[in-house]
Amino acid sequence: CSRQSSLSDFFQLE
Amino acid sequence: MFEARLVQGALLKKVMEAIKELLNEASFDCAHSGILLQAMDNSHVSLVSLNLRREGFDKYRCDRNLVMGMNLSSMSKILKCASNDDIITMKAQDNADTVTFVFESPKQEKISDYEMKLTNLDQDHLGIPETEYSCVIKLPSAEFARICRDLSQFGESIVISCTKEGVKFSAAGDIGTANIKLAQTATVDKEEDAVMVDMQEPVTLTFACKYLNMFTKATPLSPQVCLSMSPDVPLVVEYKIEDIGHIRYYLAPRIGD
Repeated sequence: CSRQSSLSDFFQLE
Repeated sequence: MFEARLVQGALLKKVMEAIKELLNEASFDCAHSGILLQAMDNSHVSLVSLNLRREGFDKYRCDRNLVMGMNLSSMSKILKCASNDDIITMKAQDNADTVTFVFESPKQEKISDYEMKLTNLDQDHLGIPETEYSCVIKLPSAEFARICRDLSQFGESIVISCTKEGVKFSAAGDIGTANIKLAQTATVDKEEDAVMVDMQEPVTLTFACKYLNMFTKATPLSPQVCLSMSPDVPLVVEYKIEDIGHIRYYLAPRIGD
């Protein structure tokens, strides 16, 4: 089963 | 003073349709170079990045940078009052707490204005690095919308798999499985009908249908859509907006399948 990742796993907050 | 006049007002109506399901509210960052909007959906799974360059407007004035926080459901109600052939102008004073939309009919016999309250939004901005993607796929936007809609019947996720032969979209669920393969087109009469694959290395990623379907609300903006993928990073779905700019959606993959 897969889980949904979040954009914050990939991009840094500015 | 900020003022942006768009003869093709229908484009702004289409942009609104393309973002209002994903976002409740968003900040329009207005600067000398144009209008930018970057906002994540509430679950932080997807992000909308809109760019409207000043050159795309027939009149554009922005004396100082302005951040206009807008409730998109309110903005959508207002834009619904514009006809498709209306010229739309957005304007605001410096430090104003309202924005005004002016709709002019093509022959100027009807002019309406709507003033909307702005909201203070404390939105997170993400730094998105410029990236070379392993696979860049261009296909007709209506085809992409059709594929997302059809495969959504089978499961909650779509697997996008890109090789040098072409691109495969797959879904699986209780009723069975579905696969749609698109080969790169050899020759086409119209460039917008083409399927083009530029692949450095094969990539397979899984994405939630729900978001892909929301992205396809941008289909009326452009006959072609561009999908960019690299292993283990968010998908980029880009629609060009004529000569004025683009709308890009970023979608975090489902992982650990």
